[in-house]
Amino acid sequence: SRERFQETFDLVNEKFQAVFPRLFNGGRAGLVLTQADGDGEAGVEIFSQPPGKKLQSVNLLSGGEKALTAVSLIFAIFLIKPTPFCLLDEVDAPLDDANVGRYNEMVKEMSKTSQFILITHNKRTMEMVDTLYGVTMQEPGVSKLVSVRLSERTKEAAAA
Amino acid sequence: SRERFQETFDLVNEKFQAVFPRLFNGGRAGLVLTQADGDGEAGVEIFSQPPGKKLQSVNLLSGGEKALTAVSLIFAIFLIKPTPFCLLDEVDAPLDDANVGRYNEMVKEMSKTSQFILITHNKRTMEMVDTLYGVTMQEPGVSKLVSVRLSERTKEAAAA
Amino acid sequence: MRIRRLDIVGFKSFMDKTVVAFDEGVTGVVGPNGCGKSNVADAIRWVLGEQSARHLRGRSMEDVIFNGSETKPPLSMAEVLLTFENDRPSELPTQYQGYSEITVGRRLFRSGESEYLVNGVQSRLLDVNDIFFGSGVGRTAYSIIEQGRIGQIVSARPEDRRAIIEEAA
Amino acid sequence: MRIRRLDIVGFKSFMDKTVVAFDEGVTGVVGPNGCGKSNVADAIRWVLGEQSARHLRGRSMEDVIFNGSETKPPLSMAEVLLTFENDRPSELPTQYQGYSEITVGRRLFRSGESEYLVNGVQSRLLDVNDIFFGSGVGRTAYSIIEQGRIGQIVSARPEDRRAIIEEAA
Ligand SMILES: Nc1ncnc2c1ncn2[C@@H]1O[C@H](COP(=O)(O)OP(=O)(O)OP(=O)(O)O)[C@@H](O)[C@H]1O
Ligand SMILES: Nc1ncnc2c1ncn2[C@@H]1O[C@H](COP(=O)(O)OP(=O)(O)OP(=O)(O)O)[C@@H](O)[C@H]1O
Ligand SMILES: [Mg+2]
Ligand SMILES: [Mg+2]
Repeated sequence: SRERFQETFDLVNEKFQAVFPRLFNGGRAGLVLTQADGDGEAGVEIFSQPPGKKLQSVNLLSGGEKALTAVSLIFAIFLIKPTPFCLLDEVDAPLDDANVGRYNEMVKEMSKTSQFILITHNKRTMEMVDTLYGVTMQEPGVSKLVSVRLSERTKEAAAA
Repeated sequence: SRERFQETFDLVNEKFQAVFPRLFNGGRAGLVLTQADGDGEAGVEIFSQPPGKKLQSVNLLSGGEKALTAVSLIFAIFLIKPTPFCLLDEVDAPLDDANVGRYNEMVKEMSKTSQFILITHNKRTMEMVDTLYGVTMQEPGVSKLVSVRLSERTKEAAAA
Repeated sequence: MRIRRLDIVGFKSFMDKTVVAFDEGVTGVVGPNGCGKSNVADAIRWVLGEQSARHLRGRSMEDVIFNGSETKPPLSMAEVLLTFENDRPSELPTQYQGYSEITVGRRLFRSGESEYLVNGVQSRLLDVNDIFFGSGVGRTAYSIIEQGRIGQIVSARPEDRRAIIEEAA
Repeated sequence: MRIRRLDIVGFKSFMDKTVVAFDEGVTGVVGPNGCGKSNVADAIRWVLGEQSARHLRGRSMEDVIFNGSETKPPLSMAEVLLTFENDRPSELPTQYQGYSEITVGRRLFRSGESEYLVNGVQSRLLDVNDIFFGSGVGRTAYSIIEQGRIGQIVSARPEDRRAIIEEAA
């Protein structure tokens, strides 16, 4: 229903405005409903202003800034309506070390109430997780899962 | 002209078939011209078979395999018709360490005859380059370029 | 509805039976390019009822069945089981409230035959969707982010972005 | 046509005059997210004559002029100069063959006025394209790969992939 969407939208927008500066270490962002054309529905527009910068079109943002803006929105929706688990596949790939660190901190915190599954190539992310699995293809074309112990982690991570 | 395209296509295809196994450490790939519909022109289809795997639709490949397949094609075109310089922006982002190593080796080799500019977050790539520049935003919103010396590189790279 | 384990056999590059146990907190999955990490994500999407082969990088749903390697022949069936802890019985349809664990399964045969299972009993996709409805497991538009999709959220059309929020509404 | 240096002022986040010197071999550019690395790539694309603002992540070409920050006001002009060593005079139009270095420049004013320069002399886009034609510098479909574009080559339509090879033909 349209009121229920508006209600959720407002909650997500409020949460997005809180999550963004936490992940970006400053700055501000928000969502805006666009005009519905004819009998269509309103679309959702994103405003994103990284710390110290001027508010500009979201297209001009860098690859990493775009990714982190999207992550802020996804996390905001998740915090409003959590699901039992959340799977993120290489979402940290375009992020620099500082941004990966804040992203990992937030995932760790949200993982107290939901399970998180992170597919990653990032060494810092590998060090943050509670359980680590490695997927290998010793036999070409055939995947095999192995458990990676905490003590082995740093060298396993280095080899991946 | 159509003959000139066919000529170039054949040379690029041959080179692609040589570059792919070098970057993938095995496997095979090739290009195929699709049927031109009506008075349209033939399109270019890619076949990509990483080592040990069966030839399947290119969509089923992993993120890293897709990227490395595309890099093989770009390098093949480049080797047939070199340009004075080549700029690659975070092309190594989805690649694991082994693939980044082979990619870097090939860039180093091609850089003997053309200049290469690599924008990267990857530590191994940073160690391979001949000249390293850092871009910073000490003043928020204002970019500044700094030269990174060889002795400082490992700690600068660690901080980036 | 905490996930406890994922059992995969014959699904994409997982020729052999593979068991992934999920504990509390954050589970990381690592490995070289093309080793099968995103295929694990696809297996989860698939067993939750994904209907579009394109969302699993395939052209037809048959593409999810192990197709062989240079040295191994193809298999004729893909099967994925996802086991949940039933920690909130009230969120489930009445018929499943009594179980301590719920195992949802899906099979696809090369013949085209396809099955859904709940605790080993053949069921309909409708039953599977009902199980996931209350707990929010079905809200994959924001709870499963596939490789490369995060960038699309910013470049998406406003109507498509609305759809992600609608899933939470 | 080796590139020697790039001079940027007022282009995107490069408010102050910035000089990038290019030596032989491989030049690496590093830094945190959003610091301006891809903007350097955009500057090179732009001075080579890019006509589409969309290919530079903008909505209109005016978007390439430094638009200010939280503490700095906008500028009214963007200027990029790219200097080449003329190591193969025969590849150039006759009028430029005598120079040891060729500096191609482009300016855009907020008023909308736009200029192209060759060794300081106002020229037309046509002259700039002629300079780049022989050496292959203009073949940016495969010599400049923007962030995120490498994945698109595999998912592209066959006709679009043809266009990249056509540029080499
Ligand atoms: N039905 C199938 N049978 C056998 N192999 C398959 C099948 N479907 C996909 N594959 C193979 O699985 C591999 C892709 O695996 P996946 O996408 O999980 O890799 P990944 O670990 O995520 O790698 P990356 O780090 O590059 O993202 C491809 O090489 C593909 O050919
Ligand atoms: N006209 C302009 N004036 C001022 N700042 C601008 C202008 N155009 C773009 N920017 C800013 O430049 C930044 C993007 O820079 P760029 O894309 O070069 O980053 P990057 O170093 O490549 O980062 P990443 O590692 O995330 O890809 C954005 O924050 C954007 O707001
Ligand atoms: Mg993957
Ligand atoms: Mg960038």
